[in-house]
Amino acid sequence: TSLKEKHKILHQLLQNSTSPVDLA
Amino acid sequence: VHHSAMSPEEFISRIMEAEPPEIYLMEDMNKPFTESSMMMSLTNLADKELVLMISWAKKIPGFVELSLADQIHLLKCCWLEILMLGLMWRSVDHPGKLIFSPDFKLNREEGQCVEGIMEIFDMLLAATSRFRELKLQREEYVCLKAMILLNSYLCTNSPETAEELESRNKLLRLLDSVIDALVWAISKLGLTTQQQTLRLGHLTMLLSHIRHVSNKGMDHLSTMKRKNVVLVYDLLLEMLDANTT
Repeated sequence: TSLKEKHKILHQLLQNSTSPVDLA
Repeated sequence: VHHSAMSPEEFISRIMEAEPPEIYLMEDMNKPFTESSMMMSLTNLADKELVLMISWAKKIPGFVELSLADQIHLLKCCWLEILMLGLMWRSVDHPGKLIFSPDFKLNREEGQCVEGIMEIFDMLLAATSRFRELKLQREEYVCLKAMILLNSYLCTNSPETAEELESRNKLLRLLDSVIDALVWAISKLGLTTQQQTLRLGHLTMLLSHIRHVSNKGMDHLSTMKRKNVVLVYDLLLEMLDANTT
């Protein structure tokens, strides 16, 4: 399993420019 | 301005600005707690804090310049240590209490309802007392938190590709900036040179205790999940699985 697949949410939050506060 | 060109004062100012906002659990407390209700409250709060932690890390100067793989590895290695240091900071002026959030404060004895958690509470309270004795300053606290993040994965991997080596070198330079910032923060306290050296040693030695409590906490949470005492989901599940597989 790739790092990206194993850590989907973490990967998304690190790459996402949207504030994680909004996602929370 | 790149972090390597920043003065320690500027660097600290940037990591102070990166500090996450105060977070509330926002749950109706049904006391007395059951083993399950306390574990659910603790994990719900941790899950909320984790999302803010990613945002915090991204605001540390230089962090997003590291490879994405390094960013992921660093966060998955240190997340519970970061949560625990934050807990200690919130609790430092409240002897005998653990201030998980402004609306979720626990006494040591309240840990009795969760099997195996009293031992962890006692370790957290002991480390908090040590920070109290040292009169930990906010500037020092933010530097220690950044040090935990950047140091967490250093002795676990060895870079192989050119990209990995480049990211590793960036990480080492970033750690230099954080150490410089901590040294600067200590130098502002009006201590003799020898006292400053001792303080740096005492503060950084506390990080090994935090790693130890975090490992204990990780084992405890995995056990609670395995026994179905608590339902772990979302980001917390991803981070926990990362540490147990």
